[in-house]
Amino acid sequence: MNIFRLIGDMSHLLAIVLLLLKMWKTRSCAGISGKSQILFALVFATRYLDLFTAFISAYNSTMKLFFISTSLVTVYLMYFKFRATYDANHDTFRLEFLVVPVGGLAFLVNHNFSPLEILWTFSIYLESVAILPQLFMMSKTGEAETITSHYLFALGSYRALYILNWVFRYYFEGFFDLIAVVAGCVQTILYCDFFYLYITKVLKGKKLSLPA
Amino acid sequence: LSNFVVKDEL
Repeated sequence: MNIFRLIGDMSHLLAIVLLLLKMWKTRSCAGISGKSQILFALVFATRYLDLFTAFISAYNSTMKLFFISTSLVTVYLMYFKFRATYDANHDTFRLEFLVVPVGGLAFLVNHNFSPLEILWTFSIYLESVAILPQLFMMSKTGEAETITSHYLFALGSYRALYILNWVFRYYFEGFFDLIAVVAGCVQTILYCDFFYLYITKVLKGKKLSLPA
Repeated sequence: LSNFVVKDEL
């Protein structure tokens, strides 16, 4: 555990808490892509199956359980409790266009051709593109609430911090996981346009609106 | 299952 990894994990945790708070306080999931949230639940459910096969640390297990349970709660809130506020008309990204190619790639490019390893690889690849329905939705509506942009900034920063963690681990521990690094870079690159808008608009007190 | 390389990251 190094400082980049720890801040990265805390940023990920903060993102999830921000999203849940936004929904709970406003009793609304307006502006949030339910499809991205379904993908995140799928990401956690397929990645953390090793909860049952290996124990790493109390921190590790606690975080895994937190991510799995909160992602399921988020999907429940969006599709059941606050369903009336869900903006389905703008959430039109086709999930099969992500899940099918990512599933195929996980079968072809993995560290080991075993069920758990393929599911882990699927999860890593899927996470890298899981935000696309959310970004697609924002490009259709042309704006985002400020709390939603804070959520997205924390969520995007988490993987960017993991990249620093991987650089650190490569130099000081000789650790290198090509699949995680490539997918993590792709994931971070997808956020760059948003990061730019966040820094130039939201941090200056303006609402995030996209150029037409 | 035994072929799974243990991952310590989240």
